[in-house]
Amino acid sequence: FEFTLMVVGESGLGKSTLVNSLFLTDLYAKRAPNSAKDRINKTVTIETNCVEIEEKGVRLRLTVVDTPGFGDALNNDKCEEAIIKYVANQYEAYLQDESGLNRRNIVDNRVHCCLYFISPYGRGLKPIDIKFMRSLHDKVNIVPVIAKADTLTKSEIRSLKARILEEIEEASIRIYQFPECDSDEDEDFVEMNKDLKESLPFAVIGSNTFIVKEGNRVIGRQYPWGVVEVENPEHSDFGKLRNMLIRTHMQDLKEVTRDVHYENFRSQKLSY
Amino acid sequence: FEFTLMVVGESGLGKSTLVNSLFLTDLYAKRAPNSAKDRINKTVTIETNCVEIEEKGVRLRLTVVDTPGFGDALNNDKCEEAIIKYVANQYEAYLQDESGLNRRNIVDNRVHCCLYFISPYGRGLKPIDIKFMRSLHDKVNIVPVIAKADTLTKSEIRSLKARILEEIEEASIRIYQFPECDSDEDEDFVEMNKDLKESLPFAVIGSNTFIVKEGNRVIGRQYPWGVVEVENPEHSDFGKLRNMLIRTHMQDLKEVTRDVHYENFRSQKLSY
Ligand SMILES: Nc1nc2c(ncn2[C@@H]2O[C@H](COP(=O)(O)OP(=O)(O)O)[C@@H](O)[C@H]2O)c(=O)[nH]1
Ligand SMILES: Nc1nc2c(ncn2[C@@H]2O[C@H](COP(=O)(O)OP(=O)(O)O)[C@@H](O)[C@H]2O)c(=O)[nH]1
Repeated sequence: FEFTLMVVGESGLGKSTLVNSLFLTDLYAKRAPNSAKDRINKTVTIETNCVEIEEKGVRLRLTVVDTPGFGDALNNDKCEEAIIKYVANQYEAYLQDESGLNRRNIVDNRVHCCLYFISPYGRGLKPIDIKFMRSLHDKVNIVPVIAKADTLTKSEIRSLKARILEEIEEASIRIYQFPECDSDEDEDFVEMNKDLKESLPFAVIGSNTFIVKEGNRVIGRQYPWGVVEVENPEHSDFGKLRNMLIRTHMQDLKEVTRDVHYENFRSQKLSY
Repeated sequence: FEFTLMVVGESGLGKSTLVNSLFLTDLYAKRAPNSAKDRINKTVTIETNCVEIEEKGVRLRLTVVDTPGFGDALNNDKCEEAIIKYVANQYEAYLQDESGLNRRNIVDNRVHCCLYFISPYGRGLKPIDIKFMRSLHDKVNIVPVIAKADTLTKSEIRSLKARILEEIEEASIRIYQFPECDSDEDEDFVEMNKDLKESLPFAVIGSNTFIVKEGNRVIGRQYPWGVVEVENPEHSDFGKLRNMLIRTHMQDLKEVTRDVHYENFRSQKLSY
């Protein structure tokens, strides 16, 4: 089993913390933060990390593609270009392997899902968000998330989610759509699917720290006014995102990548 | 008495909420947020609002200068220009009045303090922060603040403050310096002044909502995990910033503006 997840968003939005919380790994060995001078000339680079994880007895080779430098410069009007090129290169590599002699051992490095981190501070989408999603929505499955959701009250989360969905529609951005349930699915699955759809975009919180609260160890963040619990459904949609990515929708994300985005790439390529 | 405060920072960082909390006014009648399309072409505009406030029996005419659009576009490499021009224009107007016949009724619109909002989720200063402060530090008193500090744990606040001060020094940015105490000042004032200096840059929280907590009405933000109290010194430096601006350092901010920044402007102007 292979799965490739790309994370994109301005630095400091909690991307590496979330990935480590989702997969309980320490994928990002402590990166030394860049000095302010480095940041000015920062261009977008692509870093990949691989890790083996085990989920209910099934081994999974997870590749996480990080995009440090995205949105961090003074002028960001070309920052999505390196990412578009990376996604296309993986399709190209797969196409070469598929057309080669050794079709049996093809390594699949195609990006199955792009988690796009939206800042909780904006009043909705920023220009850079719209530009990025519009240039990648026909190439990869985009799952937008509201980062650092512990900075928003419940009513602010509700109104930010509504505004983001409105602006995604206005800009004709096509994010990853959950498949409709078949008529023979059981009641619970239909209910769960409906609940997931209604929670989009997921408002997530990440943490690598354990805190003791009323005798239990929870993953969370300690503030002077209380403890935020990452896995508490009252506090964030972290649990929903994890279930969707690892359990319920991983297969569909791979299929849509294979049958829609990769096929689009192939037919464009072959028609030249 | 007149005082002009300018607030600068990306939109959504809580500028208008903080100004309303500091001066208990509703200066910013609810602005309709721009649509995502407006944001792409957004240039920096200057808006001023005036309000009369009374503090311990003293009437004060407060002017707040807002800079909507700062840092919100895709390409921000010229966004400080409109602000530099505004500050210079106020000096120019004052110079004209001073050299005119009617010196007695000069209206003073010079900017006495610029509150610069630093995003709490960066790893320190962003390129836009450095560029702005370097181009204005010799023209106006800059007081940097960490915005929305309720998104940071106590240890994150400590390390972010240290990094910001380091980067301010590295980039040779000259922020407003508290005056040294005279030797005859009383013990308490010296202690208070030392404490203020050590808390820079202030980590602030703003809110326009009253919440009932254990029977008391507090200004704060309600989260599922607890109530953040704006005026609680354990939760933020809001109280320190308010005291500094309204009580202890307003006079000095005006004097430095008059004796340093305005004089610099005058001598540059006259030497041409
Ligand atoms: N308030 C809040 N802070 C977070 C969250 N996740 C991470 N952080 C903090 O944000 C900072 C940057 O996180 P990091 O994961 O390195 O960001 P990245 O640059 O996007 O990878 C760290 O100090 C984290 O402790 C979150 O969900 N909420
Ligand atoms: N977490 C947090 N949110 C805040 C704070 N101050 C304001 N907000 C929220 O941030 C949003 C934008 O605030 P606003 O003052 O309009 O930002 P401005 O664009 O910088 O003027 C509003 O939804 C506020 O409720 C704060 O100190 N902490």
